[in-house]
Amino acid sequence: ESTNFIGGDLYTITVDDSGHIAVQYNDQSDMNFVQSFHYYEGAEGNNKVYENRSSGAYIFRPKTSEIHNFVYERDYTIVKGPLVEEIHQNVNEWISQVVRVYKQEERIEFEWLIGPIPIDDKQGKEIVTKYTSNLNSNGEFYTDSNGRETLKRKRDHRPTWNLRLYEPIAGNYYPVTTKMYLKDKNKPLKFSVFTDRSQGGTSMKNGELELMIHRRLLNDDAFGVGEALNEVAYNTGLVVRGIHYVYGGNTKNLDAFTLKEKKLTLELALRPSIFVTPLTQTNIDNWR
Amino acid sequence: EKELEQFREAMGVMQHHDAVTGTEKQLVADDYARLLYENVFNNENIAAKSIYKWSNQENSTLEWKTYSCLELNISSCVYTENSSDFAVIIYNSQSQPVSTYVRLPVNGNSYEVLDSTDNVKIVSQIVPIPERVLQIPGRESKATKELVFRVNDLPPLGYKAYEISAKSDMKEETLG
Repeated sequence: ESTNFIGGDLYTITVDDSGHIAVQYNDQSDMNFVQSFHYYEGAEGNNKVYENRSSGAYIFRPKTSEIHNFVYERDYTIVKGPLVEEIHQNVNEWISQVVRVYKQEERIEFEWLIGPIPIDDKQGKEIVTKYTSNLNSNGEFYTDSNGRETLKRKRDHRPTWNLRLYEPIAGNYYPVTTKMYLKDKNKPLKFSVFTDRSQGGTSMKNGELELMIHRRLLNDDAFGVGEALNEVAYNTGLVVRGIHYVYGGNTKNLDAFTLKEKKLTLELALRPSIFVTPLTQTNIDNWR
Repeated sequence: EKELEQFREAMGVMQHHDAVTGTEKQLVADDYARLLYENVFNNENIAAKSIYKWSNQENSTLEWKTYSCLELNISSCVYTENSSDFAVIIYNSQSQPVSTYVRLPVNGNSYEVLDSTDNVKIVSQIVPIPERVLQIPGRESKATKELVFRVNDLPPLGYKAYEISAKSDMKEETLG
């Protein structure tokens, strides 16, 4: 059957004209968001003085505050079945993803595959994914920082001193151990992203959540490791594959909403273990 | 205890701040990968013994080997993609019940999935593995599809078992 969307009853998920993933909630919340990939160019210098310190294993420091966009290939396929619906999307030669909605599950999965990051132009790159929602977050967002205590963050702000940021991107990045989220200023709406590993994240514009998912850098940052973060396997840069769960909606019933969020966090962090035993027709009864 | 001790030692090393944050030198990263692999691989024996114990087969003379699929993150598992019949044991390490979806790399086009705990056939779906995953450097898997099924109500700190068999018209092709 020819189709151009997935999402079951809960969502309408399509690929928009620019190639980004567009999600419309099919409930009363009127929520929507767009997911897209971008990158920063890593700073490079001689590390002699602070101003010349490179981006590396210990620090994220983009060369400029400019976020770069990718030109998307219009290349995607849709898979639908009784249990799961998926969009398989190729963004360019080294970025692709599967967007997925399972039956009986309210989350949307983004399973990204990034790398090897090309360095033919001798430029280190730091790849991010952005979820741009229609929530009015008023410059505030929340990160679980150390995995225990979720803290409110405010863009370009520190609670105990007057802040003047000379590097606004790096200065607004915070640790995300398992989740980050936004709340709407006026409506009872919440928009959360759950990670399968620790990442760095920010919200540079209202309604936006941004997470860094892969980096390949060509200079040491002089904090001790003495190597550039330029990991190589099989004679090429590393390929990373991981998952974000996106979950959001109306928080009028806050207890139920929070309970679902807690389950999602644990589900992604403590996934079940799988063990396999090959069988033959002669030994299957014994196995039973 | 001996096998567990090695596992504990590896876990101890992995708590070093460089291992947690990834700020170790590349040679050290390679050594961490070796340590993790060796000990998770050894853990197969511990897991098999636990499953024997739970199924009251501790003193059985039957020899069953359970294998871990350490490359499921790149949709690769030699035991599921090269067998037309296999059993899967799914263990829940959380202290609360969990329902989840399982994805296993396979070669065939159609499978039957039997929930051995409740003895009922369950719905499954075959999904193609994206082309870019098949091209990941170093991936040696033959699997081009994943078998997806839902695991309902995994007990806390417990397991459920599933029998999976390629449908008969597919068997020859899968084994071939």
